[in-house]
Amino acid sequence: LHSAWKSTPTRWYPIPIGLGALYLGAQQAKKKWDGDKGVVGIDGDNDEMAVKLRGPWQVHVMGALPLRSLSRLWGYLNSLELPVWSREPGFKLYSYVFGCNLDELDQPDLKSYASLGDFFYRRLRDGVRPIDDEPLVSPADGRLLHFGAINGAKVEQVKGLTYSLDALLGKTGGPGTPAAEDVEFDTNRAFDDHDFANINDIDYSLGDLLGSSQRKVDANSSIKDEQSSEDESSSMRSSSPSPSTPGSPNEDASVPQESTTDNLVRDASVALSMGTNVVPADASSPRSSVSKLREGNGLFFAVIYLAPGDYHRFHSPAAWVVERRRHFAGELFSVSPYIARRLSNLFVLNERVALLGRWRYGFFSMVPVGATNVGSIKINFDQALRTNERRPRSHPAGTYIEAGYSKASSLLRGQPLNAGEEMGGFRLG
Amino acid sequence: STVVLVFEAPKDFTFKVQEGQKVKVGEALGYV
Repeated sequence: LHSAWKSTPTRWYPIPIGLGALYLGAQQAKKKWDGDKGVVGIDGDNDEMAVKLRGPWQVHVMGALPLRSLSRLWGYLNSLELPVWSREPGFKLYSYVFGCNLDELDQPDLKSYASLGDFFYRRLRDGVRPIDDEPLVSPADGRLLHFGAINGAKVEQVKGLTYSLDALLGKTGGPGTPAAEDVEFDTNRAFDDHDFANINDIDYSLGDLLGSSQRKVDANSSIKDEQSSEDESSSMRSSSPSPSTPGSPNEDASVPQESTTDNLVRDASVALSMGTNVVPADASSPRSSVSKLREGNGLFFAVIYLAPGDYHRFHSPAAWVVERRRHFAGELFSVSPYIARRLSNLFVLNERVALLGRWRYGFFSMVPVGATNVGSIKINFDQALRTNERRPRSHPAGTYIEAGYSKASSLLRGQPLNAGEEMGGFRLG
Repeated sequence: STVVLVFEAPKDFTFKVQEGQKVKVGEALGYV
């Protein structure tokens, strides 16, 4: 080895840039051939407008890379079991480089983590993250990138760059929007006394609990009958606008649009559905996820960025009820502050899981957004959720699969969570 | 990875954090 190291001559030669350029060109040509034309999402404000990559050349180079495949490969490599002797020094080095605090680990024996993926998804010791008494707490360890009030259904990504709230969360309803697609979700989690702990913190209308619930149950059962009779293969609709179908789930579940929570509850009663947010531009049909606020209320947002060394599980930021989730297929760009400053619509382009529900002040949502290195989003109470899969043709960018959690609690019609309760996390790849 | 929160709250809701600040799970973000 010594003689080889010393005697082998070093030859410098240029990296074949032309080959890389050819590859990127071929990727672009393939996209055009497929008819995508660079479309990676749908603008929630104007359904006819496609979201395209916008930004400096670095963004376009990144957009041409097979980020999802790279992410899955990254996940596979990091799931490989490491030799026991290498684990302790390896994870110590990782912790030193990325600033992990090993004193907080629930399992301090580093040899017990079989792979880097296991270590990355480490659990913290009980009590090292005390939960504050304020109504809103941080759901994750990280850096608060941006926060503020939302004006005109536009959320500010960074100063000067905005994206549509509807594109982030998806629109509700609309003719032809929901198509029956059974999605299994975890109904095994028992609804126990613990779930009632903060029930007084959450506001309900009497109609939600009593009067209209019967109607919703009826609507729900009729929907299920229709769904069961529908051919499963036809349930996956294309992203092109489709006409309103009499007797479709949305129409059956028609309840007066009184408030945001009513809308959410109403839509949660359409227990499981798959739909796209590509709907006719008719403004009377699709509604925003947040269509009406209570008097004296406003909409706010906060963005928390998790760096590679941070604890990557996320917890409930408040006492709230999660009524449904929307899994948006998308790209897996890096979400680092560097990219966030350059790539507009970043959080709308990336794969994400929008959890929608309500808390004591009205509407509440939490959206874990995936990235290249952490494409897998896990929700503890939703075993059916699968993210960063090889994208099926029937689930193109800009569309979402929706599932409701109404069965998790018949009283609350959603998954109740306390502030600080672990909800899930991000896994490598 | 990133977590985005969008929520309804009374208009006098106030964030008690600074932009760019490091936060930990359970740390208060704001108050009414």
